[in-house]
Amino acid sequence: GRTQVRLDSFFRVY
Amino acid sequence: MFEAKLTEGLILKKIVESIKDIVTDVNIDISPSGISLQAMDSSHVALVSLNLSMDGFEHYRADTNMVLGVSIANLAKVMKLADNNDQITLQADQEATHLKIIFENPKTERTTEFNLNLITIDSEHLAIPETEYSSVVTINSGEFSKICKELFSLSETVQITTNTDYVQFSVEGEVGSGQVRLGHNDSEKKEDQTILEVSESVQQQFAIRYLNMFNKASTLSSFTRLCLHQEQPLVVEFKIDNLGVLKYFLAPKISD
Repeated sequence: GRTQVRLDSFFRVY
Repeated sequence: MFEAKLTEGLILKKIVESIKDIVTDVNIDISPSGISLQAMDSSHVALVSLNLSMDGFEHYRADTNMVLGVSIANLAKVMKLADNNDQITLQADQEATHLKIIFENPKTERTTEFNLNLITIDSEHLAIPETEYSSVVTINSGEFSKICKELFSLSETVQITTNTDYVQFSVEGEVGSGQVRLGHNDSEKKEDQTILEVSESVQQQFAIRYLNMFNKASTLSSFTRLCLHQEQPLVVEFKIDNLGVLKYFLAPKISD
């Protein structure tokens, strides 16, 4: 299986 | 006061069509230097980033920075009123409650005006770090769209592998497994070229359905630029001649 990652793991939300 | 006139209104129609399936309500940032927009899809897996420079407009005026909250779904409905060869003018006053959109066809003397109600959106902004992409693939946008569509019928996930000799799109599923491999192709027909700039190989997996949505923008540019870095989301980039760039960011899938 593969898990879809979210962009929040890469980009800081401000 | 903000006013911007685009002679080739079709470009604006295509941009709205290219993002309307991914983002719903967006804050459009207006500045004296141009128009920009950054928004994620509801699942925070994909992000749209649009930057249009004032130089690309026949007429552009923005006295101060403004934020225009727009429902992209509603904007797409209004853009349907534009003919493909209309000139489009956008206008908004300071503290505007609506965005005025004017479609003019100088030949047929037909003018359409619409005041799109603006909305207030408290959307979070993402800080996208400047990234040195270790693999950049420039490929014909139509060809890349076709590859994604065909592979999507075989699997919902594609593994993209780059190295100095080729870029490979591989799939595996209950149908079987296979890959499309594109080597460096500097054919004399520029738009058929595939250009690989790989300083470090990358291998990542992505959901194809997002790529298919991004490829709606292939009508904006004959080339799609894929920027990859092993630790970063994929960037699918469409340069809009003389106006700016539309970028899509897509988070990878990781094997459990």
